[in-house]
Amino acid sequence: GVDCGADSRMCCRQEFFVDFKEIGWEDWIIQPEGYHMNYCSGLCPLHMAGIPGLAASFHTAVLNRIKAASAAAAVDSCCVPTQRRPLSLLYYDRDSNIVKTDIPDMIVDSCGCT
Amino acid sequence: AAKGSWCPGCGVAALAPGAQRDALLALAKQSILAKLRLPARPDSPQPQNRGALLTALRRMREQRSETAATFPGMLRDGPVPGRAGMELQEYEILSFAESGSSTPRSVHLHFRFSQEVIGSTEILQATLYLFWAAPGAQPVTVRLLQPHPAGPNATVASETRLEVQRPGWSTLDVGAAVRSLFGHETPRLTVELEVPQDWGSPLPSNHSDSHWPFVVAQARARKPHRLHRR
Repeated sequence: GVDCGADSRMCCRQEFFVDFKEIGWEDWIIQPEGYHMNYCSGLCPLHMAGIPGLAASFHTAVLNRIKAASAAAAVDSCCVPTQRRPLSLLYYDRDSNIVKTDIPDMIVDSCGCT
Repeated sequence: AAKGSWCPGCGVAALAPGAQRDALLALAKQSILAKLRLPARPDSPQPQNRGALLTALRRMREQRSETAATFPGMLRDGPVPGRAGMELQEYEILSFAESGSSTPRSVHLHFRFSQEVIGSTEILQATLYLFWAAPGAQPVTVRLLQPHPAGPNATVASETRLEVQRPGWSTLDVGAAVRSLFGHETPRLTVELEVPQDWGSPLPSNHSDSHWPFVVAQARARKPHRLHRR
């Protein structure tokens, strides 16, 4: 996957960190200090479809040629997460109990084109 | 969307940087609360004494490794894949005792659980932790009380005579009692401790003691009911 830079136009992972202190949640969320709510953004023109889903091989080269040749008739694919991991939280519930849980698929590690 | 253009997917104009950040922060709050099944962020929690919290978290970790060794596959680090790849979220809940009515030789302890968690999870295991500074030779009587549906009194759900061999922590399985709280409007487990004549008080002298009693419960999100159209 590709991380977005200042002027990225193609599909990439945009980093975005939510500081719990900034949003006033540090009193009930004990750990961690924030949430990496990264997201995917950018263009997926046809010749990028399936990347990085396909291995860089002869087949990929041929597939790209076919897609490029028919670009006029096709539409773009989507820039989506390709790898995600849980967000582990330790927090107080409304009865002041301490709860530890892992929320699945909350942190995007990498993005790619469908 | 690139600056000054339209989102190719939804047609919405690109937001100004400040507005975009506010929107993302609002989305983050909504997403976390939804995944924790909380209608809103908990108000003004009463933080537990740090020593007691660290002691309890250490016990939680030890119990987790004991459970994993005893029942491999019962608990995993991270979500558990459910049917058709659906991941079942797991919880570990730590509830510290609130002391109720007491006499020189007995005390009532109340352990509260939130309706959100009890109502939407299945309790896999729950353990009561009690610390004894100077145990005597005779056993301690531990009664788990059930609220009486028809009135304020409570009935004894189970009674255990706990042999305490030496100073330190002892544990008691209270899984069934915690599971029975399912459906209660204010899920609360009540425990009565009765110590023999020559023992000291059944409780540490103050609430901020790192040996304050607590319950650790391990729970897993209930599988959503799926309706199959025939």
